[in-house]
Amino acid sequence: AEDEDEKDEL
Amino acid sequence: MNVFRLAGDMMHLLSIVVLLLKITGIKSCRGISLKTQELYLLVFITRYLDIFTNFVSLYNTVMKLVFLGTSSAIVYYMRYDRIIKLTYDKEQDTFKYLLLVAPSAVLALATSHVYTVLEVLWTFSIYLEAVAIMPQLVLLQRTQNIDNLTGNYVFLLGSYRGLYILNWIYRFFTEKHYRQWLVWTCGVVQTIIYCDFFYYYFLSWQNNEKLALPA
Repeated sequence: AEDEDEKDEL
Repeated sequence: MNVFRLAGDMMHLLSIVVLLLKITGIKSCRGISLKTQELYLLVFITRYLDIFTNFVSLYNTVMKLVFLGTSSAIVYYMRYDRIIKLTYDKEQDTFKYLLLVAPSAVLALATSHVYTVLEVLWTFSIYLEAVAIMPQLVLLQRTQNIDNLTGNYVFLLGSYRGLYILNWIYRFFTEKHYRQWLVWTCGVVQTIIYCDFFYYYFLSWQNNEKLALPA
């Protein structure tokens, strides 16, 4: 879950 | 989103606009590596597979679609446009795809955070983006009389990477749960690859001379 919200870059 | 990230994305977008202007405007892709362009298309496809399942913002979704669309268009023009494909330096663009794709795939399989197809492909795209510019840089070394648009294209692309590093530094200090070692390491490697190019770009700009990379 830690990673989920981190993929907000292109 | 911080100003470095936004500026980085805008540089990236601008680099693509410059490249498309060159290709469609003067109907020439001279000095542009099709291999790098195809690798970028592969990077975008493998990274943005989550486009419809992981909604971040309208901005992100639109940008993803723009990057996928424009990189497809560039590859299409260079491969299939009746006039443009004649200007492609095929004999000079000899970098082997496998040299970049295979290590990226092995590293992705070895270091992926979670073993799902989407996650492994995402990790692969991070590694591949770091090195995808190499065929382009090799081709530039071999190109006599690099035109301004080509030089500026690579410069804008390098600036985008540099700005992303500033964005990460900013986020590191402002966000508690922002720790992406893999992305940072690859990003720094990618930016270092541009250093040599930047050096000669600024040198030519300072001396008001045409850009030329020593072989």
